[in-house]
Amino acid sequence: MNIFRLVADLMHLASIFILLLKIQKTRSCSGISFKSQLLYSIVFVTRYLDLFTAFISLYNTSMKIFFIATSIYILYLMKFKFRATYDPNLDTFRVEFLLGGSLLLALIFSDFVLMEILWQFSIYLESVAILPQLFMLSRTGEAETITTHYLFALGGYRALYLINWLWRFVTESHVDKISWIAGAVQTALYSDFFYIYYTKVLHGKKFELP
Amino acid sequence: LSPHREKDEL
Repeated sequence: MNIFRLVADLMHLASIFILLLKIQKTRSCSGISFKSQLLYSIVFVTRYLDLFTAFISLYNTSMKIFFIATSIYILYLMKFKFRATYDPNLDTFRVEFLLGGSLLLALIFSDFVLMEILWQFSIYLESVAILPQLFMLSRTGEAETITTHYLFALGGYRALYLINWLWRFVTESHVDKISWIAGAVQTALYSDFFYIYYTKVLHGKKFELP
Repeated sequence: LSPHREKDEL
């Protein structure tokens, strides 16, 4: 563990809390893409199946359980409790291409080891899972401030993982090219969002697309 | 491309 990955994980944790706060406070999931949330749940379930095969640490185990449980809870809030506030007409990204593409890459590069296929699938999928949300954002042209804080924390956590990997490469000779490339793609997808977040929200202005 | 080492990150 290093400070970069610790802060990254805490940011990821914070993003979940911010999203839950937004949904609870406004009693609405408007502006949130159910498809992206579904993809994140799939990411967590497929990546954290090693809960049953390996024990890393209490920290590692509890974080995994937290992410799986909260992501499914968010799906429940969006699909059932606050379903009246969700507009599927705004959430129209074709996720089957993201799922299919991730699975294909995982099969190609995994030597057909099941746990490795699932892990790689989750890494590739996570790198593009924000696309339905960004697509929805581009269609509405604006976002609630709290939603932008959620997206900043979510986008920022993998950016910090990039620094964590740089640190681990230099200090431990730790190599993980698949994670590096997927993490870079994942962070790059947020660059437009980060720019608007920095120039508007952090100056007290509303998040609006030009 | 990727070693099948034990994954210790989230």
